[in-house]
Amino acid sequence: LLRSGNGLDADTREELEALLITSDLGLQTTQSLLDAVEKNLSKEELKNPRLIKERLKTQMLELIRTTPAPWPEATPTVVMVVGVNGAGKTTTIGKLAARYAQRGKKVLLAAGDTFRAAAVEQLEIWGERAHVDVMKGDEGSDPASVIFSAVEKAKNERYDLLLCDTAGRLQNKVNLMNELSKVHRVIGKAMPSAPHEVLLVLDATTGQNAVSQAQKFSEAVPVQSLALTKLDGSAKGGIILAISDQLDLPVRLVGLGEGIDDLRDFDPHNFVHSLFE
Amino acid sequence: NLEDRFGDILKKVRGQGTLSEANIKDALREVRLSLLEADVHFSVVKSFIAEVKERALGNEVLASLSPGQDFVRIVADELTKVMGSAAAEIDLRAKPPLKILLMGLQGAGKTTTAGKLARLLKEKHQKEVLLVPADLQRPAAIHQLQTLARQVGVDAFDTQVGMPVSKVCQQALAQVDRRGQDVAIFDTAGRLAIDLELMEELREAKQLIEPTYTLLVVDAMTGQDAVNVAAEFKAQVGIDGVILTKLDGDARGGAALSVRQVTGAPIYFTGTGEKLDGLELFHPERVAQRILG
Ligand SMILES: Nc1nc2c(ncn2[C@@H]2O[C@H](COP(=O)(O)OP(=O)(O)OP(=O)(O)O)[C@@H](O)[C@H]2O)c(=O)[nH]1
Ligand SMILES: Nc1nc2c(ncn2[C@@H]2O[C@H](COP(=O)(O)OP(=O)(O)OP(=O)(O)O)[C@@H](O)[C@H]2O)c(=O)[nH]1
Ligand SMILES: [Mg+2]
Ligand SMILES: [Mg+2]
Repeated sequence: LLRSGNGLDADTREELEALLITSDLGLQTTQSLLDAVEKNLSKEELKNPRLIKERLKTQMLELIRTTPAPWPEATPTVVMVVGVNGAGKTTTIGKLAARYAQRGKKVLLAAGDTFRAAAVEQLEIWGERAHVDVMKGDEGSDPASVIFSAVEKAKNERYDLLLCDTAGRLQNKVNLMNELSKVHRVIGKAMPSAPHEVLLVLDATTGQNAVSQAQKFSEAVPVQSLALTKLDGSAKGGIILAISDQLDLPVRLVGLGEGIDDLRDFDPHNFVHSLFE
Repeated sequence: NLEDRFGDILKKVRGQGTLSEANIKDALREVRLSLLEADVHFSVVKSFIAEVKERALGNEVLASLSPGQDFVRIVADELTKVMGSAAAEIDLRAKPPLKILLMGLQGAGKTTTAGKLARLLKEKHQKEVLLVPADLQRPAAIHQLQTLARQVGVDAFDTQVGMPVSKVCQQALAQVDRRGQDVAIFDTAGRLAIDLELMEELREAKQLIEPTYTLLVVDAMTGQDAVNVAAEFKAQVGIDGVILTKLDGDARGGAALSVRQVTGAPIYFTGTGEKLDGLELFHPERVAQRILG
C-alpha cells in the first residue's frame, strides 16, 4: 500500500534508521517498526518529532512486553543456563545464587562445564561468594552425568533451587548442540518436571548473530527466557527487539556489571528509554 | 573469489549500456543490506556505499563493455582497500624479548588466545614463551592461564591473587630477562572501553611493559558497538593490531570491517576454535567474502 507523501520525510527516516540500527535492532526490525509508525500516524503527526518518538517507543514496548512467567516452586526448581562462549553464563549463575541465598533459599550450583580450563574453579569461587554449595564431577567427566548427579543430590537433600552451568558453545556446532539436548534429556530423567527453566544468556554487545543464537539454541533445548549481560557497556542490546520480533522470547534478567549484585530483572520501560538516550 | 560472490548484485546491473544512478540504485541497496545484516557499522556502510557510488558513476566506468562487471569490481576493490590485500604478520625478527599485550572486552577470548599464541610461537617458531596472568579480577583467571601454559608446555608467571597489576608486569619482565625468554604474552582483565579507571590501569600496564605489540581482541559476533570499542581503545591506549575470535561460528563478522575502518590497524590472527590449535593467520579476502554473505 503506497500512499504518496504519507510517510516520514527522508531525513527523519534516515535519522531514525541510524538510531535503531546502531542500537543493534537490525535492518529488518528497524524497517518494520518505522513502517508501522508511518501506518499509525497521520500525515500531520508524521511531521512532529515528539509524536514520532512516542509512537516508536509504544511499538517497541509492544514487542517486548511479554513478561516471563515466574519460576515454578519445586524441590528443587531446576534452571539450565545455556549460551555461546563468553556470554556471561557462569557469572550470571553466581549473581542468581547470591540473590536467592539472600532470600533464605537453599541453593546448589552444578558445575556442568567440564571442558574449559578453570571453569569449575571459577564457579566454585562464585559459590563461595554467594555462600552456596557447588556440585562438581571428576575432571573431564561427562557433563550430563555431573548434572544428573546434581539433580539427584538437590532432590535428596531438599534444595530449593538448582542452577546448572553448561559449557559455552557456538550454535553451528552440531555435536555440541546435541550434547546440550542430551543434558536436557538427562535432567528430565532425574526429575520429570525438570528443568523448570532454560535460560539463554546473550551478550548485549552481540550483533545480529544473536537471532541465530536464539533460533539454534531453541532448536536444541526449549529456551524459555533470556538474560542480557554487559548492558553496563556502550552497547544498547537492541538485539532483544529483533529476537522478540522474530521469536517472541521474553527477557527475564539483565547483567549490569561484574559484581555479585549487578543483576536486575528486565524492565521494558527502562530499556526502551535508554535506547533513546 | 570475492567477485564470484556478486551473482545477485551483478544480475541487477547486467545488460545496461552504462552505469547510471538509476540502474545501480538496486545494486547499491543490495550491498548496503548485506553489509548491515553482517553487523558492519551504520556509518561505515554509509561511507562505503558513497565511495562505491562515486566510483561507479565516475570516469572509470564510462562507455564500458560490461558495466555490471565493473560495478562488481569496484565493490570488491573498495572492500579490499579496507580489509587489506595480504595477510599481515607479526615481526618475529625484532630484538627479543617480543612483548605482546592482549586487551579487550569481557569474554572476547583474550586468555584462550594467549594460550594459542604461546602454542604457535613455541611449536612453529621454536620460541621460549612466558605467559603472564595479569588479570587480577576475574575469578580463577590466573588458574585458567596457568592451566593453558601447562597444556602448551610453556612457562607461566606465578601471579598471586591480590598482587597489583603493575607489580605483576614488573616482576614478569624481570623474570623474562633473567631466564632469557624470547616472548612474553600479557593477558589482562576484560574491561569496558567506557570504564575510565580500568582504561587507566591498562595504560599504566602498557607504560610499564612497553609492548612490541598491543593487540585488541575482538569477538567476531560483535555488533554496532565494535566502532565504539575500537575507537576508545585506540584513543586511550593505542592499538598495534587486532585478533578476531570465534570465527568458527556463523557470525558474518562485519565488526572486522568496522574495526579496520576505525583503527587502520592490521588484523593479525583469527580464532577458529576453542582448542589451543584454533588460531590462523587473518585472510582479508576470506573474511570480506563472509561479510558480504
Ligand atoms: N561488564 C560486565 N561484564 C560481565 C557481565 N556478565 C559477565 N561479565 C564478564 O564477562 C566475562 C565472561 O563471563 P563468564 O561468566 O565467564 O561467561 P561464560 O558464558 O560462563 O563463558 P564460558 O563458560 O567460557 O562460555 C567475565 O569477565 C565476566 O566478569 C555483565 O553484566 N557486565
Ligand atoms: N569457539 C571458539 N571459542 C573461543 C574462541 N576463543 C575463545 N573462545 C571461548 O570463548 C570463551 C571466553 O574465552 P576467554 O579466553 O575466557 O575470554 P577472555 O577475553 O579472557 O574473558 P575475560 O577474561 O573474562 O574478559 C571461552 O569459552 C573460550 O573457550 C574461538 O576462537 N572459538
Ligand atoms: Mg562459564
Ligand atoms: Mg580472560
